[in-house]
Amino acid sequence: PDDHHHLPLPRSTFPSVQAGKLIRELNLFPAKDVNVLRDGDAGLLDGRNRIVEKRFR
Amino acid sequence: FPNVVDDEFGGVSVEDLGHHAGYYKIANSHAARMFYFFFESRNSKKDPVVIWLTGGPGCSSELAMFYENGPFTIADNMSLVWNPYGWDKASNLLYVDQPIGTGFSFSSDIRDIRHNEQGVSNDLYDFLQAFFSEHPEFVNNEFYITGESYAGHYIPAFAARVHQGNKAKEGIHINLKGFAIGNGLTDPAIQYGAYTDYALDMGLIKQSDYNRINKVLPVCEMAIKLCGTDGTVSCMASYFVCNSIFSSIMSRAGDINYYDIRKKCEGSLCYDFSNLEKFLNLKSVRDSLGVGDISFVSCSPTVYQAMLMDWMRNLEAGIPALLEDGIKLLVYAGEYDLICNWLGNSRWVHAMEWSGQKDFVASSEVPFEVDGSEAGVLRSHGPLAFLKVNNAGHMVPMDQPKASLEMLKRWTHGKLSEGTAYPEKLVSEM
Repeated sequence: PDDHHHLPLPRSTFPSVQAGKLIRELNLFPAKDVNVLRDGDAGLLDGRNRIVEKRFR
Repeated sequence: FPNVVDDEFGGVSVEDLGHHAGYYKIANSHAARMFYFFFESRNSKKDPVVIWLTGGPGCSSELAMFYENGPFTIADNMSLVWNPYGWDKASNLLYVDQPIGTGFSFSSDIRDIRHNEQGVSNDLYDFLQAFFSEHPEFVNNEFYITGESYAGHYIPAFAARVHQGNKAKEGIHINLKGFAIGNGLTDPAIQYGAYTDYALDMGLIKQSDYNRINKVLPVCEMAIKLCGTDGTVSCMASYFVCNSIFSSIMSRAGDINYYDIRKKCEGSLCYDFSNLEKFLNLKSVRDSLGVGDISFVSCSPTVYQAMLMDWMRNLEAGIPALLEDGIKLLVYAGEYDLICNWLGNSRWVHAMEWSGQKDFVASSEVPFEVDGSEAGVLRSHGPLAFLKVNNAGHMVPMDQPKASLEMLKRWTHGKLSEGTAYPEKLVSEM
């Protein structure tokens, strides 16, 4: 049990590695890991407590 | 959208088309807002409403919108070019950024990040309720759920959630008629078992590799069995064990593109979808969409990892009840995809226990013809159909746009095993 160097799981099976690989393979580089707004982003929520829809052209 | 090149779109001006985008607050969330695009049909407002879900998990549906079956593609100069085979030619088409945290969808509360299909499908159901209350003119249209890849998980769960809501007379009744899964991951026990068979058949591995890699299979199958439909730690364990099968195949297959084994990945690059991020970050586009300063997260690693315990759960389990109630299911798969290959999909569809199983298995395969040539092979019985698509990888609408639009038209018209969906139109054109 203390010989963790012989764990049969390659690092490539880790979900964080898989997620990074998936994104790189599509040549995508999102600026954020996830769209969860922090306290400092509170202004972005203004006016968004209602339904927002735009008809665009 | 600014910069639409509309000269290829005969006769109809862009101003005549109903294109909408926006946010709906998700009712049963802490603070989640789901972003969507809605394109009214280029054919008729009476066409079905079709929702598309992209997989990942954690990738924005705009990936499919611009690179597969949406109304436009993005040119290198950031103008938009009409897609002659966009699915909005046969449907009123919805793309949603889901699960929350993906694309332009966001929350100010981390608890809105979903970890399982119950959370994902409840959010989508709440989205639909908001959508149809804003667009009551579409509420009586037929409604279909479609998508690809990891959406093979989302789609059955979402269809079951809609059906359950209808039965319980919850909210607005949604006229659900069917759901379609393209190169999806739905029943991992069967699909992970098919990896080595497909890889050997396609010459990606040798017999000795096959024998060696298959030694892991019983452990993977046991772990998935323990995971079942609602396991937790066992599901995480099975993710690691079973994905070692896939990694082993890839380490032997070299730099092939596992979404399309005919292709190679150059460097670490298998596709170049970077124009999506460039386009959706243009100020003029962001102003048109009204997204303010919200980031566009094309694919979210956090959402991907949050779904770790969901990966190996069997989502086939809820499908038979939908079939018994007459809800149609189409499973289709491009023949050159390894990661969600047609063999694994075909096997779980055949193994699924429902009242029509024997007749489905006994039914004959028929060619799926488009313009007089064979675009695929179809097997169907009652509400269930399986289509193996020729000359396509993981992203069927990108590789075979015309055939995939024809597939959608025929399926929604209940004429999948027949010829063209609009014979009368062809006659009039003649």
